[in-house]
Amino acid sequence: MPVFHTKTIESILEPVAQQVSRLVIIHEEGEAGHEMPDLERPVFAVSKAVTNLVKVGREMSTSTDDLILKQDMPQALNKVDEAARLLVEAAKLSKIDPLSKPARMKLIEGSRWILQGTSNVLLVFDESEVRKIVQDCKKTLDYLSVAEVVENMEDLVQFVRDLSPILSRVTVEVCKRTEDLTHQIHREVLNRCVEQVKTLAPILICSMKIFIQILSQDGKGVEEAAENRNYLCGRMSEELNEIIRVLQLTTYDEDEWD
Amino acid sequence: ELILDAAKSIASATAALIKAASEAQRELV
Repeated sequence: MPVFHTKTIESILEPVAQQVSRLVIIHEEGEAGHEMPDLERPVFAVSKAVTNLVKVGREMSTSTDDLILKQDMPQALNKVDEAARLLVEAAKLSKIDPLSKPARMKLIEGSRWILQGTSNVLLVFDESEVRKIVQDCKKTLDYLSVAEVVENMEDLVQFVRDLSPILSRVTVEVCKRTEDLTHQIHREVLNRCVEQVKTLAPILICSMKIFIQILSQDGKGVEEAAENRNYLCGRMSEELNEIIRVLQLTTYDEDEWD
Repeated sequence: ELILDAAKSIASATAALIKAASEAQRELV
């Protein structure tokens, strides 16, 4: 079971997670009863990187239209900032007393908080990226709801013109997202849904065309044609709703699948 | 994205810090 739900987050945090575990093990094995090296320089490097993340994160939360990101990002950034402060304290304490136990504890706590805080920042960002895709999926659903009122070729041309770019963007975005997910079942479901949407889209257009043709001729079989069109539209909507649902799942929602 | 690069920098700096701290401990044992 992967801990991180995207490969991007995993690739960033996994090496640190391993190092933190290693540090904790060394501490627990009692091998740490020796002098700590001077940590001033590596801690300074961490602080500098944290300052940069806080700057980038604050700029992002100021400029975004995403209200959830605006609300969640500062809190996540504060955690990382706090963690960096713990590391600075650890370096100061160990410089005064290289055998200092509080220094070692602060180093472990600070490292853990850095990991957790950075993870939170990345999750806030990731969730915001997912919301963008979900928004496009919802826009596609809105366009699909128009299908039932299209009754002439001119409107159908406009419908296709409106639907095509957003549908194409959704499929590309979802495919990209799917590739980044670490959860195999989520990947499979999303791939299946995208394939269904891609298959159904031209069939839906075709059914709309048939409906319009029948309507403009003798009208015989128009009810069946409308039924067929509505069915296809409903199927596409179902697939898009499933995409929306799965996109918002993380590996922590695993229980839902049991 | 800038935020991903910034997070990467923190991750590598933190990993380097812990490595420095823990390797020094190991060497002394």
